[in-house]
Amino acid sequence: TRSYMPVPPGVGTEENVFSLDDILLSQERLPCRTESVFPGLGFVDKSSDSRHIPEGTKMEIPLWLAKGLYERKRRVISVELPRVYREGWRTVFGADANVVDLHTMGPYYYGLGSQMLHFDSPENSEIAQCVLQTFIGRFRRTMDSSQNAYNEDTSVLVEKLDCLERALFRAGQSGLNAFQLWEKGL
Amino acid sequence: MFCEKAVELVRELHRMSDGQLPAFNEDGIRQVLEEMKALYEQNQSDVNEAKTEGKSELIPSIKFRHCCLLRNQRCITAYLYDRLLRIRALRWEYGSVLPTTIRFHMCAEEVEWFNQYKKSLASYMRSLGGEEGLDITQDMKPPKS
Amino acid sequence: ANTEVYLKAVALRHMPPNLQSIDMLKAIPE
Repeated sequence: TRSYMPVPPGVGTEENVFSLDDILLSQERLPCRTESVFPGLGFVDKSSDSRHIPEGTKMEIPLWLAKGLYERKRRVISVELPRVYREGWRTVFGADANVVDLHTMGPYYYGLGSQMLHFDSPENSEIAQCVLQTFIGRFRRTMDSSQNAYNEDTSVLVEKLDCLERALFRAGQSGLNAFQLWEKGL
Repeated sequence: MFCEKAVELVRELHRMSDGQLPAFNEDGIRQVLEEMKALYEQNQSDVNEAKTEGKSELIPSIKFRHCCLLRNQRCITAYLYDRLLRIRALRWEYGSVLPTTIRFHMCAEEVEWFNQYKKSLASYMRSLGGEEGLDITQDMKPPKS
Repeated sequence: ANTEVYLKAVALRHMPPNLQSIDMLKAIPE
């Protein structure tokens, strides 16, 4: 129905509490390392038999938990950058952002990249720049293809897009289809 | 890992991006509330131990469980709220009497919320357009001409 | 107000004591 207007995702580093998109984005897992013991929670780390999660354990934990546990002053956990935001991949994006399969490398490349800024990495400035420039570099192609693909199979056009780009593509298609209907007097 | 059932509720709705209303997942909500109860009780116990015996090493785990409690709260309320947005949309698509098949997917409290919403909307529409009021749910598309 | 009443009736009041309210203004963006 056209009247269904879900809560949109937050912008930048913000999340909207009731946004289903933001809840699913914050389910993405991040490589982390425990900087203290977590007594009585050993069962959370499936690779271990211990009653506790020891200090120094490497685990993948969801973004929501990483944000909740992370403290600038007291080291409870440390959060590593996922590969796609590290220097190596940033160089690839800088060379030609259009060649990257952001669905496989993401699928929340922009959303997660913005959220990573919460963790005070010394590379925050470079990460932010890279995410922004990548968007700028790819946006034109997404927009053009969404405006030119009428009544055809678009699966090849969207397969390498991240979730944000797919939403933009759908918005473009929706506008295109509405315009075509109007032109035909429908 | 905690909060998996809660996220499953959210995914169930997210899959239906066209605004369809699935059946109310009472069992799912009950399971999440049970998990919250267990997490809270474990935290109560740890908090008491930390206070009375000075065991500050329990604090990271207390924090961990508290994050899980907040996550469960968020998922449940987002699930319920998104369903209300879908139900609200139904008033505009179908009018004030909903098809039986859709009503079966609503819990009693949602039906009550819908009735209150209809009243608020009707009251608002009566306040528009002079004495007769104005039905703004009609003619939502401009006429062909 | 209708929505708050509803959320309390269905879920919030069954939650642990410190989680029985939600800041609706913060939760729902304009």
